[in-house]
Amino acid sequence: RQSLGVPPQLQNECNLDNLDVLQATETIKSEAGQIEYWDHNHPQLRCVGVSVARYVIEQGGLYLPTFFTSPKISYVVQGTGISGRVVPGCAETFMDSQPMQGQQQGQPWQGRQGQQGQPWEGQGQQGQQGRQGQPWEGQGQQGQQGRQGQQGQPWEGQGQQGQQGFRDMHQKVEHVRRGDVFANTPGSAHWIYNSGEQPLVIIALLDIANYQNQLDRNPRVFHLAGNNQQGGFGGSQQQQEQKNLWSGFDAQVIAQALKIDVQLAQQLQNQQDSRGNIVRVKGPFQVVRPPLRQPYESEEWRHPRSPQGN
Amino acid sequence: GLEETICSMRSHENIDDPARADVYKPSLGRVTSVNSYTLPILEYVRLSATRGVLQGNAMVLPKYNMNANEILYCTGGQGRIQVVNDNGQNVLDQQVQKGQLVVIPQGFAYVVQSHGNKFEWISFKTNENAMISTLAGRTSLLRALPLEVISNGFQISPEEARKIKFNTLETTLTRAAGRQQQQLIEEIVEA
Repeated sequence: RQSLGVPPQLQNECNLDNLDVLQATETIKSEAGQIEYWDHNHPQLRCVGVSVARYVIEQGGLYLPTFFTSPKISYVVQGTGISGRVVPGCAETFMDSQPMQGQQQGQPWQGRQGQQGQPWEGQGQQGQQGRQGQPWEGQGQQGQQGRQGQQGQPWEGQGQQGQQGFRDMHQKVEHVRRGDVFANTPGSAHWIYNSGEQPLVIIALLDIANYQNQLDRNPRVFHLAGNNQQGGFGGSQQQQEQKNLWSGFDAQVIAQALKIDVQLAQQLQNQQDSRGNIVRVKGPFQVVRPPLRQPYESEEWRHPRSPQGN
Repeated sequence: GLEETICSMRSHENIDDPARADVYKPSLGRVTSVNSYTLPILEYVRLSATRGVLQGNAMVLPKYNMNANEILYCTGGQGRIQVVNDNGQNVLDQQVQKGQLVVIPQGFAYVVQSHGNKFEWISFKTNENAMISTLAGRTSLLRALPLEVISNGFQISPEEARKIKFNTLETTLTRAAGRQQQQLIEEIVEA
C-alpha cells in the first residue's frame, strides 16, 4: 500500500504492537433499518485503509441506490433479498415478457416498432443503432420533438390502456441470501431490498486505500435518493446532513435534463424526506426478476441421495 | 525491442476535429475523448482527456466520474457549471469563461450548460480509461433502476417515475432552456 502512494503523514501511522477488538461506534437509523459504522479513524482501520459498515434492512425495507468512490465487498450475514447493480451504459436486459395489453388496438408506438423492432427487445440494441440509428439521435431537441409530435412517447398519451401495456425494463437484479459475497466497483450504484421474513444483515468493507479511490482516505457515499439527516460514515460526512445528489442542483436544471416539470424535479430532491437511506416499500415490490432456483436451494441439491446424481 | 515498441509509440492525437467526434449534434455540440484505447501511451501515464464544445443553449447531461478526478479548463466561450458533493451540497455554481479552471473530484455530480454563448473546454482525467455515469438520459443510472425503486425512493407515483426514467432519450447532450425561457419558468414557479 505504501508503494501505491500513501501520503507521508500516514506511513508511520501503523502501530501494531497492540490490537483491539473493534465494535461499531455509530448507528444511523432509517425508516426501515439501520446502518452501523466502525470508526474508520481508529488507528487499526486507518492503518489498513478500510472502512466497515453493517447494514440491517428490515422486512420490506429498501436500501436506496448509492455509490462509493472506493471498491466495496459485502457479505450477507443473515436473510434474503434482492440486489440491483447499475453498470453505466449497459442495456436494460430485464423486462416483462407478458403480452402487452392493448397491442391489438393500434397503439401509437406500434408503427415504430413495426418498422424498427422494439428498441428494448433482443440483444442488438447497439446493432440496431448501427444499422438504423435511433430516430432521436443526432437531431437534438427538434428531432425529438418531431418524433414525439408524430408518434408520441411509447408511455405517454395512451391513457389507461397504454399504461397497462408498457412494462418496466431495467438492468439485472439478483437474489442474495445468507452466505453470498458481492462486490461493487467504484462509481457503480447499487440498491438492496429485503424480500425475506427476517432482517437482512450485510457486513460491508470499503477499501478506501485502493488505488481506484483517487480522493482522500475518507469513505464517501453518494446517495441518489433519500436524505440522511443524521449524517454518517464518519470523516467529512460525520455530523452533516446527507442529501441526495439531486439536492445540489438547481431544480430547473434537473427539469431540463430529465424533461419533466419543475415541481417533479423538486420532489427528486427529497427535501422533506426524513426516512433516511433505508425506506419501507409500500405494497408489493414488483420488480422483474427471475424465480429463485428451488432445486439449488433444497437440501437434496446439497446432499444428493443417489450416487448417480451429478 | 524498445525501438519497435516504446520508441515508435504514437504520442499524440488530435481531438478538436469535428470529424473525429465521439458525440456529435450539429445544433448542440460535440464531445471527443482520448484514452488508452485510442492512444496507448496514456496507459503509461494513467491519464486521459476529453474535448467538448457546446453550442448556445445546450447542456451536458448531469453525470459523475466513476474512477477519476477531472480538471476542466475552459478554452473558449462561457458556460455555467454546477458541482454537487457527496453530501448533496452544491459546491460550485458559477459561470466559467476562457482561461478558468475547475476541479471536479471523483464521484461529484456536475452539469455544464451554455446559455446563448458557445462553451468550449478540455478536461484532463486522472485515469487512463476514465469512465462516467450519467444521471439522466437513455444510458443513465435512473434508466437502469426499476420503476419501483424510483417511485419508493422519491415518494412519487409510478406515472411520475415513468416520466423521470424515460422522458430524456439523449445520452450526452441535450437542449437547455434559453434565458427567456428560464425567466419564464422562474416566473411560473414564483407565481
